[in-house]
Amino acid sequence: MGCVSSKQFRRAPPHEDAALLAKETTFSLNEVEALYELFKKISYSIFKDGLIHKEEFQLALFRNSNRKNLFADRIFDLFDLKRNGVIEFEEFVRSLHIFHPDTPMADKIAFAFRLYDLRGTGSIEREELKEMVLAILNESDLLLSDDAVEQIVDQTFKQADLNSDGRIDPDEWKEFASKNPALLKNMTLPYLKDITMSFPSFVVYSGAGD
Amino acid sequence: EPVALNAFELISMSAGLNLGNLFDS
Repeated sequence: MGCVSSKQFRRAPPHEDAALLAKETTFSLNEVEALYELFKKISYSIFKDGLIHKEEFQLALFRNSNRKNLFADRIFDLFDLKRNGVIEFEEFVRSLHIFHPDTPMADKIAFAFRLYDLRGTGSIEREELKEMVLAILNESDLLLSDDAVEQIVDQTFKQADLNSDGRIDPDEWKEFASKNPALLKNMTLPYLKDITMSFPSFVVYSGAGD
Repeated sequence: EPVALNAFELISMSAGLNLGNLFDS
């Protein structure tokens, strides 16, 4: 990856922004400023504009800026709170907050629901679930017959769609996810508990001239 | 009798959902 001299970008987020984010998320001020180190690294990896573009997000996730993935696209879209096609630092912090180990499970369940509600209709439809199953099978180079895929979708709807109306609504999802906590394991990132350890560069010269 | 597979368990294995990779970039 090309490297960029520190002169070309701000070394720390504007103080008021960092303080507000620290006040409104589970991150401390120190952790917000450490997240800024990570954000800079990702947001300058391809386009030198301090914003995370989808290619940069894909590069950070997969080491491949061109690799398409339905679920990474959904995460990117949910992080892009202003829906302007890029992830800004504030959006990055507020979204990663959901993945903090100390963030309440209800917030993680709600985020996961929005993630899987591909078309944003307010419920997870059969077709959406089938599309996601086909996407993960394709990603894993797994071949299953259409019947087998239908069976998996049927089986899941039987468990989750309590009122059998053909879609999973937020309450049904909450009930289902609470009974199957393993489904939410990737909604928590232990890294976030010691983010300042992962990005010590902030701590070493914090405030000192370079 | 095949193990009853849950679609969301399958989906949760996607690399696209493993944001831990962001920290190793």
